[in-house]
Amino acid sequence: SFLADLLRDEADEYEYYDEYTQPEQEPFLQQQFSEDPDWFESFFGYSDTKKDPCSSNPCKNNGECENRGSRFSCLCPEPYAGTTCEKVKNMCLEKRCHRGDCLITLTPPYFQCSCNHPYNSPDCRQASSPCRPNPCKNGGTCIRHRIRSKFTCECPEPFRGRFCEIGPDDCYGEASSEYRGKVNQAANGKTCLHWNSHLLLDYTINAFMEDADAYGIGEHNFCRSPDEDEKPWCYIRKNHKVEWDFCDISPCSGTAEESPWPTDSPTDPPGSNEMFKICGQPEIQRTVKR
Amino acid sequence: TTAGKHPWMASLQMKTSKRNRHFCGGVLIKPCWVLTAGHCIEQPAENLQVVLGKQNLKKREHQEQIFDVEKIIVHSKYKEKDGIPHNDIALLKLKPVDGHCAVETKYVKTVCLPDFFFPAGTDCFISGWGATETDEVSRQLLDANVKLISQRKCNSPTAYDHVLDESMFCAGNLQRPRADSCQGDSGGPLTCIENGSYYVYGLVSWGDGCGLKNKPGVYTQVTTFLSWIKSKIRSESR
Repeated sequence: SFLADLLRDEADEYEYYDEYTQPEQEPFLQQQFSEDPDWFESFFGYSDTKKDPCSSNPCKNNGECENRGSRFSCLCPEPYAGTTCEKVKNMCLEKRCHRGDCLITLTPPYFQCSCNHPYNSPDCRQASSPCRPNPCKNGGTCIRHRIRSKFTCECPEPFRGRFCEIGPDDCYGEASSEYRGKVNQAANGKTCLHWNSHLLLDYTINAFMEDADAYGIGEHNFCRSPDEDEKPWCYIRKNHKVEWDFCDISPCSGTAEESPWPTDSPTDPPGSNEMFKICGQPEIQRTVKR
Repeated sequence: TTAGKHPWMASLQMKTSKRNRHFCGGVLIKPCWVLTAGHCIEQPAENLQVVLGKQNLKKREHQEQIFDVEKIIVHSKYKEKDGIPHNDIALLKLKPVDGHCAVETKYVKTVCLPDFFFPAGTDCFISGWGATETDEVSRQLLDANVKLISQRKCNSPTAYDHVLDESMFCAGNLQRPRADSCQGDSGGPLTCIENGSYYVYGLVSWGDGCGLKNKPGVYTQVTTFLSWIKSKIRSESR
């Protein structure tokens, strides 16, 4: 049990490090121009009858479109940037969350530290007592470790999770993309990164992607499966790198783990004079003893 | 994978003086016919052999069936442009042994040819003895699940930027590094299930690296070549 605790603790131990060294960008409204160069208009003799470049509302995320003759520019509200305000700026460049992760938020100051328990805001530097008040939910018992900031929640059946917050109803059904539960731990024991973590800004799946809400993705770190993978997953930080892993979630009862094999009984092998009459039907058993 | 899970899987091997060398995959569609990738064909038929029912390349296995190749038919429009194979498909006609080609067993079976489309997002299967993270060839037959990717997404600027034509499609994952086919898997099957039967929907063809984000595996679209396959087999069987 001690070893298991130790492993669980170690699975989530990491140091903050500075990843981004880009120069700071314009802090407020950022002007971006469309692509046509200056000489374009005079060379091709654009007339006044040319269509208003702002008429198609090219600026995303409530960006304000400014007509510049044949061109447009977008005034992007924080934290957005890019020609059409389609990008999210890394507002965490100057922020250090020592024992936590810096998240991008859509309200001022546009960043926030999410601290690992028991470290506290604003910069996750100071730890409070890990077991007081008891962070364990559902009647879990908090056990302190020798290291001051470490703790383990001992959960009563059937609850589990770092804070015993996961109940038996927290499971995924046949469509993994519909999972909206609160598991936030990967199968390897690591805690999931928040979908709005600054570490995920370069990833196509994050809290700022199109239709994030529809996929249940937002300012949280619960496992999800927006790409309808075999089960819910999340991004984790491992050895100073962002990786992903499936989550420690069970299929709901009645939902068998997906099997690539047909559920019908295998077709009887045809007689030698009827060879290859049936295509695409393997004979082997669908389950294999491990 | 386990023996018999992909009984249509073929190993194309080059006959050498020492040990025969696997170089590509293939898929059994008729007792005497194996489908493979056009770019796998660089050798004359007499230098090739096709092994069916194989699991471990390094062992002699009781369930294996070995055939010489009687004829190679590479698609007439097969071409390589900027290193990318187009119309990447070929048929191998097996040379009968004792008057017959493949004999159906638990480990050797034909796969179905699809005359319909599977939608993007369908879970399909790939198999082969190709390169892994650690080795150039896997001695054991490996398999993996991949999802079909829409042509629009795979031809987007962040992926293959309009390189794909109608003879190809992608499968795998665009957002994250996931299971993928690799060198040595070429010509092998991508199968999908419909009504409990496996259909060869793609042939392993090419890709930028292996298992990279935004660069999924590209497969020959078998449905595009359905009439070509049928007409070649029909004319050869007459």
